[in-house]
Amino acid sequence: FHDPQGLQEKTEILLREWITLYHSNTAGPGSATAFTHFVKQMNVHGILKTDELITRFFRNCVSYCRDICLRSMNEVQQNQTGGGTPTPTTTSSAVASSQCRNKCFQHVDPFVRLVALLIKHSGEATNPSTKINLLNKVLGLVCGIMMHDIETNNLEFYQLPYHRILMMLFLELNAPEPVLESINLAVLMAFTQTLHLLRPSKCAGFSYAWLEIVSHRVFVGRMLAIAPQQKGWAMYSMLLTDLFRFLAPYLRNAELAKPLTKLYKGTLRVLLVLLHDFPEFLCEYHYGFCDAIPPNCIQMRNLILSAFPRNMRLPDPFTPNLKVDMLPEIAITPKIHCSISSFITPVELRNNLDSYLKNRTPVTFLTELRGYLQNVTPSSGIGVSGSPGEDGMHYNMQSLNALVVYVGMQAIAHIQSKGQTPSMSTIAHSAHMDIFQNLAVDMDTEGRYLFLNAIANQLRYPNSHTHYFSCTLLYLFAEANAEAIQEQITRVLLERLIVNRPHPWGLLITFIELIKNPSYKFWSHEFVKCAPEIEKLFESVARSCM
Amino acid sequence: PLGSTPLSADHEQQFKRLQASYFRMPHSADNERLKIHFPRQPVVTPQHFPQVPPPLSDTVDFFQRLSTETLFFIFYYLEGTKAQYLAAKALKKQSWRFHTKYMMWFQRHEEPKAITDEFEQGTYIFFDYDNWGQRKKENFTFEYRYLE
Amino acid sequence: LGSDLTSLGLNLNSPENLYPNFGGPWAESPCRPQDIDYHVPQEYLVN
Repeated sequence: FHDPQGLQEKTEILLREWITLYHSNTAGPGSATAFTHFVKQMNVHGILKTDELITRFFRNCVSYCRDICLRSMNEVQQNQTGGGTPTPTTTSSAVASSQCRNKCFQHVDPFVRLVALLIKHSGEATNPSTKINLLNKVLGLVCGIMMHDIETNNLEFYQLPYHRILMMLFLELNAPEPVLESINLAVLMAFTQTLHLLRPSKCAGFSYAWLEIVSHRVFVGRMLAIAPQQKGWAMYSMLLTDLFRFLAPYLRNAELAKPLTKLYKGTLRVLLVLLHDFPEFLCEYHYGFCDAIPPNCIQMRNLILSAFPRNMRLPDPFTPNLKVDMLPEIAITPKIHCSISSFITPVELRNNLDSYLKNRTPVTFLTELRGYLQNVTPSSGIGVSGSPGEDGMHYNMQSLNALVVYVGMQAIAHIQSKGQTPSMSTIAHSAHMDIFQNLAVDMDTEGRYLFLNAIANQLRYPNSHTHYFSCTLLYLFAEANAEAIQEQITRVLLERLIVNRPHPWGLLITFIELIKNPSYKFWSHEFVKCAPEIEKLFESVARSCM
Repeated sequence: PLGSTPLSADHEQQFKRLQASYFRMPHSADNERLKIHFPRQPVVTPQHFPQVPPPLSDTVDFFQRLSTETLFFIFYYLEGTKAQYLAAKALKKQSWRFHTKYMMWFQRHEEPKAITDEFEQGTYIFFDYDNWGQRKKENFTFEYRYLE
Repeated sequence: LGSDLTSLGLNLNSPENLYPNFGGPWAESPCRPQDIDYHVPQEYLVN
């Protein structure tokens, strides 16, 4: 703010001049000729003299672009509805809307081109930091102005100009030009940081545009396919987690008004593209995603858990006498890109856990375990902040998820250190299994549901975690001292099986083993016949097994 | 057994903002460079029109079965896109060549004979470059010319 | 029970990657060839 006298007017005059040059026939390829001429103009007006001045110039340009867009969109709305409330577009209004979009773009795109050219031509080719500093400056301005716009205009906020600036700037800076190669990764990082700042939880009115950018073919290609050594994967997983965190409270209540259904369905489409093109990405980042997705959001979670490496051939789960423990991949430890133990809170719990796993002390550990996992503070993790202790809020899901996986990983390492593989006998009678059995017995229905979900979230493609946790779930079923536990294990599996496809391989083989292996006496339980449609469902699954 | 969780005031407010933007959904064209002639699905076409491109419509084989005129139209009207790239490949498969200096496509005759240092005997698509450049409608010509 | 994910306009059996033609989170069908920018040889840019 507090621009020098006359800067705003000067900016507008200069920007208009640039826009004219940009659209003229003599602009030259990539506006190169126009740019050479215009830089002189900027120098004459002293715009490039100081860092502060060019920042102010850019800020005024962004505001100018925004105002132009708003004006032209408001014109359309006036024409369409005589000033009434906007209605979802019909054909004629869509034409009007696209015409004024073109007008908007004819102002915004030249500005973006100017920014991109200034970035490309700033600093020496060998010193990319000047370029990236300039990019971060502009992106920071767009964020600042947009957030100010949101706070000022609330429901009247209009995402179009910001969407256009960010999208076109990303496309400009990802063109296959040698001058950009040295900053490709830094550009991805800058945009990731910007989109994280503008994440839906902070800028809900920008969510649709945000997801358009994050799932744009060029953005996905750069992030997941082209960036070397998969350096974009961690960045992209952070953005996806931002989206899940925003959706979580609404999905958690399964009350999906149209705007949310739209966003949710859009998210499913993006995940399907990732499942099809980058399954390894979903495999390696599944843990963080499942921490953010609410436990009742079954199909979306199944979609993520169904991913398996493209070079892997999954044996048909219904193969008679399938010997899971003979599969070559079953002993391989899956990659998980986060430090699980850091999610086990409070620290005291983690220390006592390690101590208990090592030498089964403190002996009170098992009796205190549930208390540690109960929510005494507003829940972290799935972004739902209700007051602790409310229904569905008694436990810290993130800590419970981490504890289960952490203990499982320790158990697998322990078993493998003895040259064994997980089986009903090798997983039994261990500190690890004591903890799991204690959780199964000691928890109330809600807590046990979260606990069993934490296990079921590891039932994926053939790997050592799938194997161990499949055995664990079956072991807990077999050793349960109350039918309620067995029923709840069945429910957790069943609710993941009855939803539409896809279904994780590990889930299928666990359930098939449960209903096929007579040692679990599955069919003898009353709950199998609790309702005709449930009984029919079990029988239909059983038939497909036989 | 989790039951529902009360939404916080912040969630309520964010939802209202999401809802407001729902009535201003982005257009697919918002993500694309401005294309004067064929922006990406700017309008809803009547349902009885084909709503989805035919299968494999983004392959050279598909383009190769298009008429020469159609391929020229695509080449000159959809420049800078994958369609232009595919049209160029299909034209080459139909034994056309691109004269890079005059942006004209031409077909060599059986015994190519150089006429000047820039042109050789063949069938040229005369493309009214000047009128095209100004996107003029009137006297816009697009014709085969035999250069003997 | 979730939704039928095969009806979201994505060809999930495609041997090719989907993302290069992905029409976006709300698109019922993939991008058409004319929607996709391509860095064609400079001399093709007649306009």
